[in-house]
Parts: sequence; C-alpha cells; structure tokens
Amino acid sequence: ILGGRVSRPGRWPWQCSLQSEPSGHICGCVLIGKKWALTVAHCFEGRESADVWKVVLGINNLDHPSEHTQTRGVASVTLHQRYSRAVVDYDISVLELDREVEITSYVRPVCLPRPGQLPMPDTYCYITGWGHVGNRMPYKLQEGEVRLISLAQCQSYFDMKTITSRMVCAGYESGTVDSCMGDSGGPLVCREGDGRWRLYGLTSWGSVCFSKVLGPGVYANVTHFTSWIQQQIYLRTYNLD
Amino acid sequence: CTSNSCPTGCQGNAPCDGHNATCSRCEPISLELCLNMPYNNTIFPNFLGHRSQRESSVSWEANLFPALVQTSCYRYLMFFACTLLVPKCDPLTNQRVPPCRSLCRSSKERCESVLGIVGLPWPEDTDCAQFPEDGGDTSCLLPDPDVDECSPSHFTCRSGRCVLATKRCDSHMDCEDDSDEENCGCVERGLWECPGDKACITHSMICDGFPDCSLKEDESNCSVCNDNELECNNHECVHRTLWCDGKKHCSDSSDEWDCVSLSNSSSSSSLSVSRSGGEYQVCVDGWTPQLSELTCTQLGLGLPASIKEVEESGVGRRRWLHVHQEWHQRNGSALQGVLEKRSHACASRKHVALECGSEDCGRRPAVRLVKR
Repeated sequence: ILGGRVSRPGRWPWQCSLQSEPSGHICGCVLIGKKWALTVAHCFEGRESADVWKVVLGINNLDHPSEHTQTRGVASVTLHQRYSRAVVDYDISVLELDREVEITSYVRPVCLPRPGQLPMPDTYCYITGWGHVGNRMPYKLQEGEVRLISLAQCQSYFDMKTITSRMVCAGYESGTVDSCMGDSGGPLVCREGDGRWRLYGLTSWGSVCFSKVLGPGVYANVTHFTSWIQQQIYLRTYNLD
Repeated sequence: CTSNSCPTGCQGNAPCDGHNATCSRCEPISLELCLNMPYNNTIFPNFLGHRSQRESSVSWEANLFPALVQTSCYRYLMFFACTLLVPKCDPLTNQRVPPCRSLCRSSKERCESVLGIVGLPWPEDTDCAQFPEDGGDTSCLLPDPDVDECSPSHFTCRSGRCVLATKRCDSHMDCEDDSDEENCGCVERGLWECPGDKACITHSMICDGFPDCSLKEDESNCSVCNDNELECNNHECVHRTLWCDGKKHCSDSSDEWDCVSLSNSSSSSSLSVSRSGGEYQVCVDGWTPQLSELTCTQLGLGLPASIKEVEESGVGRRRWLHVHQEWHQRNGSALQGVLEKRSHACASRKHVALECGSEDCGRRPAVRLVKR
C-alpha cells in the first residue's frame, strides 16, 4: 500500500496472506467463510496447483507470527472460467481451505455484497495488504483509505487498457494512496451503515505504483461475482462440480 | 538466481527468473498491446528489465510507446516497442531474439525528439549498441513492411493512429479525423447486436453460458429441448425428473442450482424445494434439527433461529416432498438430495417453515478502551 499506515493487529480480521515456498507471501486474500477465501486469478499464473499454497490468517507482522495466527493448506483453487490474462478481466478465484478456521477476534470473515450492490462513486473505503510501500516491502500489514471512482472516469486514466464492468476503481488521480505489487488479491472494503464491513473489490492491477505514471488502482468488482462465488462454494461443498 | 547467474538446468546461459529461481521459458504473449506481433511466444526478463508480462503491461514504457505511436513519428515504433516489452523467444534455445540495431536507431532518431518536446526522456535500457547489426552472426528482428501498427485490441484511425477498441463508437471523437465514430453498427464491425440495449458483443459470447446483453438475449434460444427436458445454464438439455435430485446431470451442475428457497409470503418462511421443474413443500414428518441446519447452511445463512410446523390451510392442491427414510446415509448431500416424492400426501398435513439467522461477517473486534 502506498501512502498508507501500519495497521493495528486484528483491525482487518478477514485479511489473509497467500504464501508459497520458497518466496513466502505472494498475494493477499480475503476470508469470506470458515473454509473459504477469495483472491485474484492472476496470483496463480504458472502455479495453479492447490498443494503448493498455504493461507495464513490472523497475522499482522509477516516476520513474527503471533499466537493468533492460523495457517491452512489450500484444498482447491477455482479460477473464473473467463479469466483473461491479456486484459486482466474476470480476475477472481475462490480458495477452499483444507479445514475450517477458528473464528476469533483476529480471524473472522467479511460480508459479501448483494449482486450488483456497489456504493456510489466518491465513497471512501479501505484497502489493506503487505505489498510494496514505495521503497520496500513491509513486514507489517498496511491500510489506506481510497475513494471509489466511476468506470468512465477510471477509463480516462488508462488510455491503453480496457476497464470493464468486472472492475472497480479506487484511489486518487495523483496516486497518493494506492495498492501496489504484493497487495493483489487483498480486500477493498467499505463500512456499511450497520457497522459491518463489506467486500467490494480485490486488488487486481494498476500503473507501476511507485513510478511516475500514477492514477487509481483497479480492483476485481466483487458485486459482479457474488452469484458466481456462491455457486462455486455450493458446488464444492456438495461435491457437485 | 540471486547472483543473476543460472542454474545448470537452464542450459548454461538462459535468462533467469529471479522470482522463483527457476529457468525462464518461452510463454505465450498476453500483453494486450502486442498481440499483433508476427511471433506468439516471449520470454522474461525483457529488454527493459521487467520480469513478467504483468510487470511489463503496467510499466511506464507500456504507456509511453502507444502514446508516442499516435504522433506517427515512425511507422514501426510499436513493432520496436513490442520487441523490447515482449521479446521473441527462440523455442529451441529459450533465448530472447533482440531487435536489430537499425530498427532501434530509426525508432530513436525519429521519435526521441518528439518526446523531448513534452520534456520526457527516451526510455532507459534502449542503448541501440546492445542490439546486433542486421545480417550479422546473431539473428535479430526487423519489421515486415506491411506490419499492422495497432494491436487487435486497438482501432486504427484513418490517420494510422491507434486508439483503444473500447473507444470506438462511444460517441466521443478519439481519432482526430473522427474515423472511430464512423460505421458504428455492430454488423459493420463484425459484432452481434443485443436487441434490447443495442450493445455489440463478439460472436464467441453468444450462447457461452455467460449473459452479456443486459436482457440476456445472447443466452436465449440457444438450444431446443424436448417438453420433458429443461435447459441447463450451458444450454445442454437434461430430463426434468433429474432436475434438483442432488446429483449433477448438467455438465456445469446448473441442474442443482437454486433448488432450495425460503418464501416470505406468509408470516413464517415456508421451505420450498424445486423438483422436476416444479415447486414443492416439505412435509414435517421425519424432519430433524440437523436438516434445518443443512438448509440454512446451504442457503448461505447462519444457523437456524426457529423451526415451525405450519398447518396446511386446505386451499389449493399442494405438492409434497418427504424426508428420505435413510437420509443419514447420504452424507455430504444437498437438501434436495435427501428428499423424495411419494405417492401419498403428508400424513401430518404440516409443512416446514424456517427462520435462519444471518452469517456473522464483516465485524471487527471492539476497540479496547483504557483509562488514561
């Protein structure tokens, strides 16, 4: 996260780290149920096999796991059938954990939006992750406040890339607060009126965040995929896929 | 790869992917800008130091070169840019094939000054001396005289300038000659027009199981099923009696989607289960708390809050499903898989109504307050 700040442990209990040896943290992910997490499809390019991955939850400092940390293997990875590497479209995947997590103050799921339910542009939301902060990769989870941007306005920042309805943009023209390499798959969450946090985006792509080319970040539009996510979980749970 | 040298398994000197300490290999080009190159495979790191196509696609250069193409400073600039961004991979040696020095020099001579006008530098790492001379010992790339400057995801203006395909026919003039707003019918553009919203979609999107028109016309009339069959989401036909029986018959499993619902039409939420394309009530005889839990979990809701047995009102003729006598043995089945049709009606004449909680989500632990 560029322009963010270190997050307090437990503040984002749905944030998880998708890791694979020998590199460790590769992408962010988001807990949406006791046995289910979301991340983006591009994290699995070249590494689609579930058994090379693990999901670490309840962690703040990647270098110092605490007693609140829970680690799970990955039982299955479901990439969206329409995922396109070329335009990074349909950039979403569902992770099935090898066993349920224990719900604690530090590990608990975020709410999914209803299909098509998206806050208005200019709503302020939060992004989190262990991605690049501009001069280094941080150990501690970072958080940043970003503003949702309409698709039309977002397209104007990316003259040579296609912004589709499967994407949602958030950030600032100046790129002051933005997600960055290593944040992919992590959450863009907005607080609802009832105090609950709902997942609207998964960090997907953007400009080279610490270069001169700035602009907002582009996130997978979770509300577009709500039904798809529910179907994948249902099919896997009842062995119907 | 920490030393930037390669393990012996990489056949000595193939480029090394510093990310995962394995040998770099030829991979298909996915960079939107360069899909029109006369070769299909690339290898990383590229000549600009990017370690992956993803890094390349969001790089400063990937933004700079297409913008520069619009100035028409050099006809083969985009070809040159792509040889840097996604270098050709020789499948035999897993080695990058560089652009020829003359191509690099021509690009730089003609376009560097244009960049200078707006105060931007020519990209680093493009010292032409690093590339081989044409016709030398080392093979290098030169453009085909009739190479297409714009990639398939871009529209070529009459002037030759490339603009993003999504900007074509968007009612805004993007080409200086307005050619992006001419001939805007879907048919003229080789696309299919959605009857309702008049959006243009590619022919490959028709009947592919994903609705792309706002009124879903692209997914209608895709198959002709018999009267005793129902249409799967992917347009296969499956016999009605197999629909919502707990087993997959459509190859995409869509015969088992949305089989269970709670209707809020009455004061309590009656459980309704689809079977053979029709809606059924569930007889309470043999119903257990475990089945209530299965129902609420399957619906993506929390644990059951209340279970009611609702007396049949006697109005209309109800259809019933009954709990299978050996439902315990059908472990891991969805609710519709443990219910069955019987020839007789429900003995108790009561159907199941449920209230499910909502799954606890999206709450952060309360911040602890301490005395100061």
